[in-house]
Amino acid sequence: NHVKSRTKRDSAEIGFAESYLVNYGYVPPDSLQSGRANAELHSWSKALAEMQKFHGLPQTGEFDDATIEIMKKPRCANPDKVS
Amino acid sequence: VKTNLKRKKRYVTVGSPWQKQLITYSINNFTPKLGKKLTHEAIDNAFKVWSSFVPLQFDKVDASQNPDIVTFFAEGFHNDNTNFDGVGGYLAHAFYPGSGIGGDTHFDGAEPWTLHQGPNKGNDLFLVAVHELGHALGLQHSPDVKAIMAPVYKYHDTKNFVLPQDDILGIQSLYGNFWFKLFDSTKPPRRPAATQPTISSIPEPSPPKLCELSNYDAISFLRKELYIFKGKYMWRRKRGKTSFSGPLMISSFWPQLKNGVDAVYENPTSNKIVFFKDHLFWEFRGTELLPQSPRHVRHIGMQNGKVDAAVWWQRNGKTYFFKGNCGYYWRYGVGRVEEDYPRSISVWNGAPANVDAAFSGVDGSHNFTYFVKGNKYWVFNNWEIKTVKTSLSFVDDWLKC
Repeated sequence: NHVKSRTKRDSAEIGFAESYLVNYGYVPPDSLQSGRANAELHSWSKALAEMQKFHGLPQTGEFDDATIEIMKKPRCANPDKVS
Repeated sequence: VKTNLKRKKRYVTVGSPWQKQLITYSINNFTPKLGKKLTHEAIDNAFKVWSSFVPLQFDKVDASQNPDIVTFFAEGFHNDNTNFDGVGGYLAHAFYPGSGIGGDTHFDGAEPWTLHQGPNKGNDLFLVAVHELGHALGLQHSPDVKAIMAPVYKYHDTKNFVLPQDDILGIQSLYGNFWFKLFDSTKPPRRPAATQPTISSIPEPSPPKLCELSNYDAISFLRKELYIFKGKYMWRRKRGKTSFSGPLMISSFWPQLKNGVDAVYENPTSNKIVFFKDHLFWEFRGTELLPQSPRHVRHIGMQNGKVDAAVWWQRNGKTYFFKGNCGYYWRYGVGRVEEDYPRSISVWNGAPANVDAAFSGVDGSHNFTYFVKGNKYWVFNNWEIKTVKTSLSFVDDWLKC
């Protein structure tokens, strides 16, 4: 799913969405480093589903329109998840 | 971090709230989009929202006095780990309770700050401040999209602001609530926030003014604090105070009573607060609705129709219900009104017929019952069983207007 949804979106939006997940505590900061193992892709999809759940969205695990739209709304800078 | 999803609570708290009741704060600068006065009004009222529900007292001090919570506006990098990003994106952020930067709250000066301009008009500073101060008091983001602690900015009616239930539960899970604090006899009574008359909502442009009311729906001492109810509003005089705070929305304490009340009484022996509205009654323990509520007044043996006044008598442990327009009253014992009632209110000789409200327990003593009709009151001696003062000015003697 994650790979499929990535191909549908340009890399800038993907980069924005991945930074969002990192900024707000859904994935650890080092996940953005290049060369991440394929296994990590799975964690992105899981993290995305978790973010979607927190925001009351359908938990598709994909960068769908509703998710990108929520990500673009003004919000509090504090993370949603605190370890 | 506690996430208590089991009991439908969505709020999330961090481990350590403030370990004191008096918390100081400063507003170090202001946004030119609102000016200094409105900036202070927005942030001051945001503090008042939280102090309406927990026994915390917020005192505004100068920045030079090392306040617990420092608030300011900044753009871009501002000497902490989060750079603001211009219009949109980050609106603000806050640090959780603690020393040093703990509690500090920063607003992105680049944002289109507004105040009480309604939805789709920039970002309302009052709403963002309520959210951020929730962090400064120990609340995390809530996954309840209706909560003020939801992460994404969402407009709530600021002129009639009512703190969502999830946020009330969250903040009271950290600091308890007035009922718990006032009644926790194992600890020295915690003085409820004394100086912050609580306004849990920015009063509507034309909220009723207590001193201008010509009559009242219900009056009672609840947990030794005097409450006056009118329409959907209430005013509250805390222990040891002479002035009332408010108007507060009744629904901010008792969400089920958003349409107002006809009568109210508290029975301290059963630790119940009972409200009447039309032909129904609700039983609460503090602000917690008890099972089976609301019920029809038939359940306690009353005919249809509303109760105008109710008062509990410590002398005999009974409660008296008054129906003003017909000048009757009932005596309520255990579970239902007693046989051979109603009787004429003339038994309470000297008391007014169509009474609007009745209360007792002034300063904890139950020697007198006060009957209120319009904005006059009568004093009934519960031991001599007679009215000893008639038609005095409630406004002058009780409201100190």
